[in-house]
Formats: sequence, structure tokens, C-alpha cells
Amino acid sequence: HRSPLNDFQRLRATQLLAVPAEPPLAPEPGSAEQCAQRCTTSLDCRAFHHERQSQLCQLLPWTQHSPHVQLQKNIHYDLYQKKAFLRDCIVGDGTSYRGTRATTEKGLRCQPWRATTPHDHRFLPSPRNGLEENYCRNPDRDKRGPWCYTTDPTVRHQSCGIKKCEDAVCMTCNGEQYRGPVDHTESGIECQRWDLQHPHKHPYHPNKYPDKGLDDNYCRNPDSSERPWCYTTDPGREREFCRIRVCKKRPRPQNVTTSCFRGKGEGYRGRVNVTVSGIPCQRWDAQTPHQHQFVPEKYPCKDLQENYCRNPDGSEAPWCFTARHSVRIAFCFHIRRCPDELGAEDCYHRNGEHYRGHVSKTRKGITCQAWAAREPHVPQISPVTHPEAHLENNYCRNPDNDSHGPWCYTMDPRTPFDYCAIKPCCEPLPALLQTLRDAVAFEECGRRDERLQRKGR
Amino acid sequence: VVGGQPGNSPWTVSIRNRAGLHFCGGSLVKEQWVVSTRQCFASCDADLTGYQVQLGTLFKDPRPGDPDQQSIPILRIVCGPSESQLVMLKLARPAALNARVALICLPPERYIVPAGTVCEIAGWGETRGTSDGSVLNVARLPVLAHDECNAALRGRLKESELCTAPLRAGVGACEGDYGGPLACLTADCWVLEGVITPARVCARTDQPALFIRVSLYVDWIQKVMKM
Repeated sequence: HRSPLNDFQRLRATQLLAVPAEPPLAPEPGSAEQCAQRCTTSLDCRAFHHERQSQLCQLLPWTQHSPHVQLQKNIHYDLYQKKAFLRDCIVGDGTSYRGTRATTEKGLRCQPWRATTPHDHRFLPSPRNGLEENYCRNPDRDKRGPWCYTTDPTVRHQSCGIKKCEDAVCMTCNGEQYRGPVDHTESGIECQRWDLQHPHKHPYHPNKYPDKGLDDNYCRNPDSSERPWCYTTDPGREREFCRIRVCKKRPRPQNVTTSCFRGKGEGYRGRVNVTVSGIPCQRWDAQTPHQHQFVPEKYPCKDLQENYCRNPDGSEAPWCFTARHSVRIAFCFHIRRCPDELGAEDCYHRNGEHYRGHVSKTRKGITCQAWAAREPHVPQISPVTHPEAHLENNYCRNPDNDSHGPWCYTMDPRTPFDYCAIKPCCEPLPALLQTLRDAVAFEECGRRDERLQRKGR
Repeated sequence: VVGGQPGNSPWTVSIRNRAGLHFCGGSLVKEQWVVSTRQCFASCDADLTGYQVQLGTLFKDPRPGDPDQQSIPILRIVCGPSESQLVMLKLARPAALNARVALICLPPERYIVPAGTVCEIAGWGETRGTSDGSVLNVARLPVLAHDECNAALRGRLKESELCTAPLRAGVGACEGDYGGPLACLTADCWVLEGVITPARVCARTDQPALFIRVSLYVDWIQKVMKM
């Protein structure tokens, strides 16, 4: 049930460009898993390109660490590289280590394996044993891990002191930010890749949770469990925690707020403890009326005090278990959101249609796009279409008399336009709200089957 | 919705997070655009990958295979003018309009809903035991005159807010309804006059309920869809 892809690290939309002595192999049809199988069994294959659209794969004899090679963005390719060649930590005794460390733990330079001076030896490179250049290796399963002969005549060989992967990167709190290379569970079972649905089907698709770091088959904590875990390649065991060293220093909580909440409210430390429908929250250290996993001692960084609204699992907003049996959880959206806009740098009169100031930032702090530019947004309003509107450089303006004030196209590709960090000079005159003197006709909207309304359920 | 009853509101959509949990409501104003409230979203450039809107079903959590149900990923969020508390969500593809899914009309710019007009809120939010919380609930509320409401709120009513009168039975929106519509019947069509925003307490019997006055932001809504 282990996928051959488990030995590979995937880089999406990436191509490996090399200045090769000889061109790589021609692409062949195959799924990513078939490509991985071929690359695994090929001695000199270290990576492969997989074209998702055409389902083609091209085996490559180099990785991003090879000389004269560089990574490049390319939406047609996914690049898979053998983990052994990328890791800078070791699994077990490091026999499979194929990294590029070439100095010993005491800083001595390693002697190339091909050379027999200053130290003669019998470990000569072959296509199978992975001995290469002067990189640290472990050809004789030495318990201390990868080593090498040194270029110091007085020191025949020395360990390279490469850390074990579970110690290489430590985790803080519950490991939700852990992005380290451990890919085995605490009982030693290899993890299943997050982008595969076998042997275990699961909801944590990497595309769906881009901020959880669900790379390859590394241990992660996407659901705010006690610590990082993974689905296992053992069909009989769905998921299991991983053993990862806890950092000595606990990080200072970020974005702490008490009277309002910012973002999803993970840093909210206020004292609201009643839901908006008036139900008191359940204490976090209680298991009734609702049993739950968020025991305060197991979540030291989440400040699960009393029965205050908190957000220990990255939900949409602070929430709590409620004291009512029929309502398990309730969001605390009634807590005010903290303002997240820049302070106004200037002011405008009326709608700002005559504003000629030099503010060129949106209220979120994004730089404005020049009015004459056509990137990242092709403007519908420009100095050509509105010559009289003084659309200079990238200054905020109001060429279309927008009732909400000066605005600009933005340099953020995802935000075509936005209002600026400018406020009305004086309290805005009450908007002329009109009643419907003349009849209004609506087209293709606002109609429904009214029968359902009258007939009660 | 507290004090409501199961009903049909084909423009009301359920907004679901990555775990598929309903957390807010919205209104379908164009096949590919939903209006909701800023309070429901982490930020104006939140990554909404994995978030979806659900429409075409009366059930909050329909069984798989519900024929009319549509689930459409959300492409991105656009925040309204600062004091509007509005957001617009662009959908990954247009919703298919049918008997269960319809657009709600937008009001004329800066239109005042006459006091006493009976409007309707809708949502899958908390019912506090007053109705079946597993289906869409609707409730009728009368619009309160601006001055009267301002007096009741001791002068704290904003220009961008619209009020409905409190009902003795305790009728109103609640947690899970936020972002959903206050729809009023005008010229035989249901018009999106208000958007539900969080209050400190649901369905109060002694204070007006506040909604975002959509008619003040219709120009922005049209501009976003045009841009």
C-alpha cells in the first residue's frame, strides 16, 4: 500500500532547468505514480517532471542541488525529486542519505570518495552505493550516521554530525506551524502522502488547505490535534501521532487582542463568554454537556481559560462549546472586529471628485497602479478616457464620481480596485435618500414560488 | 432565525468553510456574485480556497444526492467601503438559476424603504428551539422609521444602517444568519434592502434590529461586478 511517490518531494508548477552535457530522456506517458516507479528503479534517475495535462513524465539524472541546474516556475510541470537527495537530515542511521554535506562535524573537508589520498580505502563510488563527490555518506551502516574520509592526513575519517530528522526541526505549541521533514509515525510506520487518497481516504487535500503545509507525506497538524500526525501507509491503522522534538522556547503569542478580534481571532484573549443567542459558554476544562479534545493543559498556547470564547483550531472566529446540550458549538461573531485599515493620510470634500492630493495607497496599504499602466489590471478608466480627471501617476482620484470617495486600481493582481487611505474632510452631508416617486421595474430577479410560504411545513 | 418558520428564499445562500461547516449566510445578486458581511471573513484578502457557497436546497446539511443542491467554490472576496461592513464574493462559476435558486433584486441607489414595510429575513442560523434548525427559516419584520430608530438607539444610528421594529414574540436573526438578506417586496419583486449583521443579543424584544442599508452601496456593488 506504500506509494512509490512516498520517496519523492513534489514542487508544484516547477521545472528543473539544466545545462546538460547530454539531453535528458524523452518524455513518456504515465501517471505520477508510474513515473515514480520508473525513477525508483532507474539507477541514475533522481527526479522527474510530470505534465498533469498530457500525463507525460520525463526522468532526470539531476536535482536542484546538482551543479548548473536551477528551478523555474512552469505551470505545466510538477517536479518530483527524490527526498534522499534533498534532505539535510537523516532517517535512521542515514544509510539512505544522499545530501550534499561535505564537511565533518569538526569542520574538516571531506576527501572525495574516488580519491585514495591522503587516505587509501575500499569505498569506491559505484552506480548503486550512492558514493559521490566528497559528500558525507554511510556505506557501512555506521551507527553514528554519515561520515567521510577527511583531507587532513592526521584524521582518517570522521562523522559528519548530520542531525536526525525528528531533531532537525523542533515544534512549538501543538505543532500547527511545524514544517519539518519527519515522515514516519512514532511507532515507525511510514506516512501516507496528503495528495493521495489511498490507502486512506481523507478530507485534507493540499489544494483545499493551502495554509497547512500539507507537503508530500510529512507529519503535519491541519486539524489542531495535540501534535503533528499523519495518515499511515498501513491500511489497518488510519492515522497516528509523530514524535517531534518540542522547542525549548515557547513563542510569544501573536496578534493578542482583548476588546476585539483580528483575522480569525486566534490571538483573541478577551472575556466574552456568552453566545449571541444568550447561551453561556461551557468551561474549557469541563467535559459536560459536551465532550471535547480541547483540554487546556494539552493546548498551552491557546489560553483556554474559564469559558471564554477562543479559537484553538483556526476556525472562522472565536467560538465556544455551549452550556446547552442541544447546541454543541457557537461562533462568537458578536465580538467586534478590530479595525484593519490604515489611518487616513489626507481628506477630501464632497465625493472627492476634485481631490488632487498625492496619496497613492489603498486603505489596506496596497500601492496604487499608475492610471496609464495596463498591468496588473487593464483599466476601464484611464487618462485617455478621462482626460479632465487629472489622473496623474498613481495618485488616488475619483474620475467616475464614486459616492464612496477617491479610489485607484491596485498593484495586487487579486484586487482590481479599492478605496484609498483618505477620509471625508468633514462629516459627510446626509446622503440624499429618495423614496420611489416613479415606479421601478425589476428584471429577472426577486421572484420565487410563493406557494411554499403559505403552506406551513 | 429565532421566531421564524421554515420557508423558501431562493437567493439566500449558505457559506461553508473548508470543513464543510455552515458559518454565515449571503444573498445571490448575480449568477456569479454573492453579497455578505465583512464580520464573517478573516480579512479582505483572505485565502478562500476550499470555501464554498451552497444553494438550491432548504436543508442546512442536505444528504448527498439532493437533486437541486449546488455547491460552488468561492474565488475571492472584495470588501466594500469602510463603514459598509459589506463584502462581495465572486463564485468560481455562475449559479444555475431554477425554481430553487434565484437572484434577488438590488434597490435603486439611496432608496428609502418606507416605514412599516414588512420585510423578511432568512437563514440557517440558530433558532433557539423556536423552529426546525435543520432547514432554512424565514421571519417577517416591519421596517422602522429612521428617526424613530435613532431615538430608540439614543442617537447612535448610522446613515448606513436600516432598522426593523422589535416584536414582542422575540423574532430576529441570530448566530449563523449573519450576511444573509433582509428582503422587502417592491413592485412584485423581492429586493435586497438590508444585510444581517451581528448584534450583541439575538431577537431582542425591546430594541430595533439593525441591518446594513444596501441602497447606499448599490453603486459599489455594480462597480465591482463591472470591474
